[in-house]
Parts: sequence; structure tokens; C-alpha cells
Amino acid sequence: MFEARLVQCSMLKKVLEAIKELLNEATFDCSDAGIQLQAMDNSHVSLVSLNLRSDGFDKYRCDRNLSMGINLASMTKIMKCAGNDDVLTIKAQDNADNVMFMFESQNQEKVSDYDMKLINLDQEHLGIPETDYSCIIKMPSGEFARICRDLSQFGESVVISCTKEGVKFSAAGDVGAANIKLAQTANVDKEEEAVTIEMQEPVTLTFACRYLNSFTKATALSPQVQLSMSADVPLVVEYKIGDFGHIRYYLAPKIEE
Amino acid sequence: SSTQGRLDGFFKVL
Repeated sequence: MFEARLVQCSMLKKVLEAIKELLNEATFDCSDAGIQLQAMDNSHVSLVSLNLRSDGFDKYRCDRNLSMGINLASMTKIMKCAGNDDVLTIKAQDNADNVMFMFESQNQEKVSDYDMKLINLDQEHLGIPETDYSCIIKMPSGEFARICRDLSQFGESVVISCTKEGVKFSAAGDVGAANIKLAQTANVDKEEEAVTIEMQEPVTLTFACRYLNSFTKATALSPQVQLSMSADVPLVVEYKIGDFGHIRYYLAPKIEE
Repeated sequence: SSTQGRLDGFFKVL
């Protein structure tokens, strides 16, 4: 038996928003520790890794490990039926071929349940190696989204160049060229508004705008985003999810010819 | 010009 209760179901709506542009379907692996999802997009350029710890939920029970293959368009249809303030309960029997989503209004006067068929997905699990990154940039997630959106008007690629002075995002194309430089913030009132850079050595890498823009669909999950970069390895874009865990996106760099 | 790399080489299949 699997059962997870979430008082504010808006978190799951935001998670779905954050993954559905990259993935059509995904396996939600449920265990005692929580819910994990790991999947590459169809072109194997990016990978989504989601971790929601069981202790973040208001109630969580998972007697046996359960892998739920879910069509994300179907799940989106169901989650659209929930109010942001509804209490969500997800339930599945062991070895079930369906999962139930129950939404209760705050005053408990409206209760809806939606039964969704699970699908068989033959997804392989990947080991992500521990990496010491040359540069770790933390910045407001809204600022990162804005930069990706603005630069995508100029070209298909964004060059991210990090030194100890700051980080520079550049794009170029038919219209011309665009450069956005962010320095580390000297002092800010709120931690979430800070730009901080931990640099071992400078790094410059090129990434596809399209994927970066898809990652920024997670902006609503966290006020800050962390970018980790090393030469010739995938970029990691991480959004923390409150008391639950995180969503991480890995993106293969573009290779100069 | 640049070509898009893929992730396949970076991660080990468990």
C-alpha cells in the first residue's frame, strides 16, 4: 500500500509544470525514503532528476517499493482539476495498475477522486557520478528565467562564462549580440536575492537556449537556482523544493567543431 | 559552429 498526503497540492502542480515540457512520461519510484523520478528527454540531451523526501509530506506510507509509470499529459489533466489549496492524497495498492488522486477542499465540503491508469515504462536507471564542479553559481531563479528568455531572442545557444568577478551570459545571431553580466552581490537584505559564485577555476560552456528555457519552468518552486559547471561535463541546474528535496536538470554542453 | 552533445556518455546505466 502506498499513500501520500499533501496539504497544499500546489507543490505537485508546480513539479508537474517543471517536468512536462521535457518529458512525455516518467516513472515515479516510491520507497520508504520518498518519491524519486529520473528521466532523460527523448533526444538524450537533458536529464530530469526529482527527489521528494517522505518527511516533507503530511502523511506518507509506502509498504513496498513501487514504480509508477505515468503519462504526464494524463496526470496534468487530473491535477488541473485540483484547487491550489486542496488537500491531495495519492493512493496505490501494491502491484497496482492504477493510482488514485483524491482532492479535498479545505472545508472538506468537496471531495473528488480521479483514478489514473499506470503505464509500463522500460526506463533504465542511471548512476550520476559525484563531481567537484569548477564553478557553482547561486542566483535568484526569476533572474535566471529572465536572462534565458531574453537571450533566446538572439540565438539558439547561450554561452555561460564564469570567473571570480562574475558570470556572463551571451548569445549572438542574425539580430546581433547580447551580453548579460552579473557580479556577485555585495550585500543584500534577503538571501534569496543574492548572486554568489564559488569558483575553483574559470569555465566557459555553451548550451542550447531551448533546454535552459524548459528548466526555468521550475522557477515557481524556489526563489533561488544553483548552476554547477565544469569543463566538458553536463551543466546542473538545481531548484530546491522547500522541505521536500530538489529538482535537478542536467544538460549536455554544445561542442565546438 | 557547435553541435549539441548528448548525455549518454556521462552517466552509467545501473
